[in-house]
Amino acid sequence: CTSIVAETPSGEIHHARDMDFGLLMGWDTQNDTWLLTEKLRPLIVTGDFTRNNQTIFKAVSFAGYIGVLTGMKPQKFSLTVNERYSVKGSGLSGILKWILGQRTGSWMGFLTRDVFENVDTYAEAKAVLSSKLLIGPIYFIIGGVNSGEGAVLSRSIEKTIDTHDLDAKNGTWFVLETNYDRWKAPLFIDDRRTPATRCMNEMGAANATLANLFNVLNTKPVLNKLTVYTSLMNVKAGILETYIRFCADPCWPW
Amino acid sequence: DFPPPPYSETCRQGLYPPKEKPTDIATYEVNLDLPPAKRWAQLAADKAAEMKDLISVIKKLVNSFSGGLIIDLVDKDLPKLLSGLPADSVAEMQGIAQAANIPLGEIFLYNVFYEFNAF
Repeated sequence: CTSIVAETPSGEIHHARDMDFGLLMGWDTQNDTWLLTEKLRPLIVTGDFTRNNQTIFKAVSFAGYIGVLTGMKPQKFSLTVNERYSVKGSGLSGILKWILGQRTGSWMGFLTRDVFENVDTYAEAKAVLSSKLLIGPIYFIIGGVNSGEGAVLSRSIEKTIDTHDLDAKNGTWFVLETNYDRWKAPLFIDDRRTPATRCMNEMGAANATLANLFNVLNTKPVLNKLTVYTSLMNVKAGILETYIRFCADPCWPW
Repeated sequence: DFPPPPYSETCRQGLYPPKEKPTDIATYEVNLDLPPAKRWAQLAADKAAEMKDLISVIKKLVNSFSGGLIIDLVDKDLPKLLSGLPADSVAEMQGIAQAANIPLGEIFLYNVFYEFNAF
């Protein structure tokens, strides 16, 4: 996955993501595709979650999955989730604890759904996602409506290891997360961070539009064989657009 | 047929709007005023075949690394596994299972597979 929150010089916040899923989950040698990724595309739906005939939030989902991996609460906040791999605290311990009856941690999907249903501000969403015990490690990427409202939360099972906030006044006009801790080099053969960062810097804050973020997210290898969809969000305008993506050959497998 | 890293593709321009439309993806209302078991009924019925297709792949993959242990556990101890989840979430999954005619354990497995995949 690749998630980006960017702030324009006028303080507008955009949030966009590539959803990549299915790594090492069966390679189709005839078609050069990932088996699971191909099965996910027909399941993509947009959920319009309503109460009293009014939209509470919108989410891009896979049919049958009740959690939220990509979502936007108009005028409030947006959220995307990226997988985080960690040898230490890999999630295995969290899952085993759950199976053995120790139910202190939250499954990520149920937690994000709860946040969208019950939280109404960027600050509170950030606080809840920073503090809840989890089953496994994860990156939460959140965006808001006001200047500075954008962050990547690097979560372990117990706590937030790192918070990377937007700080446009000091040069941090975008935050970008793939699937690696920002203080470590990404895996050499899976470095989407470097090309995505290069494209963001080439684009510049003044040109940070949803259309240009779409261009960044559709530059290979940010776009790759695992990419299921690209979503574009603007919380203030209530925009959530999603496009099913395919990566034409030549294309990296991840 | 792709070059090795470091990646050097030129940043793409002018791809938006793509020829695909956002409306190519179906939008479903999830009415939170309805009982949880009914919220996803239409969606689950419409997408039942695709869900079964995906879950069969997930089961094969889970079996390939756990030797059947996890699927057995889900089949035998499902009530225990579900007991710590929010009641509404369990009811929603039950509603999906019923509407799509898929065992509840498989819907549960699908809903926690993101975490399984990470570890």
